[in-house]
Amino acid sequence: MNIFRLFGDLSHLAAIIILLLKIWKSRSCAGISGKSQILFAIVFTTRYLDLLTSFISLYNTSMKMIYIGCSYATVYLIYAKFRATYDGNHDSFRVEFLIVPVGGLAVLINHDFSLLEILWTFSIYLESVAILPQLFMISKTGEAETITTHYLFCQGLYRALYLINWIWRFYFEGFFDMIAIVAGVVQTILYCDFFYLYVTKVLKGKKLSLPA
Amino acid sequence: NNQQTRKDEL
Repeated sequence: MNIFRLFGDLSHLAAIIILLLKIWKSRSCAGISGKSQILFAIVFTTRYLDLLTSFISLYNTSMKMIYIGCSYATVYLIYAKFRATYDGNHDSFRVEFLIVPVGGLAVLINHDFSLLEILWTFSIYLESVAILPQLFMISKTGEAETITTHYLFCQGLYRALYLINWIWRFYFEGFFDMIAIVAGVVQTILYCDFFYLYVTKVLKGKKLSLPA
Repeated sequence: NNQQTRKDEL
């Protein structure tokens, strides 16, 4: 495991925990897209089914379980415990427009036509677009709380670090996975606009708000 | 093999 991969994983973990803590401490999920969080829970569930079939390492197993556990906890906080604070009216992205094409693509373009492989591929494709409901919500309300932008930054950083990890692995291990790379590039591109706003506004102490 | 390497990632 190279340093980019490790920091990518840690950044991903930081994102998940930042979001969970933000909701827990403020007792509110205002401004958070429950739909994106459901999509991430689906992503982790379909990708980590191999927990049941193969053991890779203690690190691998524990991280997978933490990701799954935290994503379900987040969904629970949004849709059950702090449901009263959930801003459903602004969370109006139609997720079927993501799930259906992504499911079709996973069936068409995969490494192996088997259930676990198709679900793995589905999770890779779905992850690349799972943040869209959240970005859509921000574009609708025109603003995001600073802590929410830290969450998004860590999510985007995680993806960017994974891209560097794949370049590294290609050079030093001759390893590459086209499905993961293409989806990873798409996912990282989706964050570019946000990265720009984060650097030009949030890091200078301003709240992230979009021009009307 | 490729598949095992890939599955090592999160």
